[in-house]
Amino acid sequence: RTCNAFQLISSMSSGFDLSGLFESE
Amino acid sequence: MGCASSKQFKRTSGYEDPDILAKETTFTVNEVEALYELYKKISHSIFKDGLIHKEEFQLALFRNSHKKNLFADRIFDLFDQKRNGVIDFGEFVRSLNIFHPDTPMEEKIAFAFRLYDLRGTGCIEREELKEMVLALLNESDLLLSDDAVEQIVNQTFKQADMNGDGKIDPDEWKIFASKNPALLKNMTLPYLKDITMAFPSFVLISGASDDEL
Repeated sequence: RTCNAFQLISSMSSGFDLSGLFESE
Repeated sequence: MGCASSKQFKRTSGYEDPDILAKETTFTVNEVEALYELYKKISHSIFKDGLIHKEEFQLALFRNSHKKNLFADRIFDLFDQKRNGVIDFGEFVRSLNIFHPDTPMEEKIAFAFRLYDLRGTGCIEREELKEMVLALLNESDLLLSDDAVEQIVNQTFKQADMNGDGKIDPDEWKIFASKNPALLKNMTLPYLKDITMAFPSFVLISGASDDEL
């Protein structure tokens, strides 16, 4: 099984997900 | 007029002409104006000076102004193009433009590279990647042994560091990211496609359409 650190970071870090900016309504 | 009161909001010194911002980005003038509604909200959440401070950025992202997060810090620092510790409206719009669904993939790949190049050396080094994995583990309460982290980092370098010099350069990153598009999922925010729908108050305020502008 390949494990990709970048994939792990981008899919799991909440700080990398900017959708929160639009959900503060 | 019922909608006139919203116009009384003073535009701050960081405000830039929506026409110019629309010309430089994928956004229409209407969309830039709608983004200003979002910007106003975030930039007045704590300091009320019309600029987005890191605490306000964190508050908008996490509902918590003190939450420490390496990746949110990195994104804030990249948005803060003038490196003066705050994000002004122009920086906000130009940076969000990278996350627009219609922005070319190359721009998203380049932004993601800068995000991961923690020390700004022009390459992603093994130590930086390990630091980011450890930060992620810390953030997510996942437990992984140091051996497992080393393995993940080694495996990733085996795939991405094509010339085997121990660092990932921009060209290697471009190839690696193109082969693994899932890596760039967070670089696209579908919300930006319908930003005027998300902030309909603007439409009432302006009454203008892009055809007219």
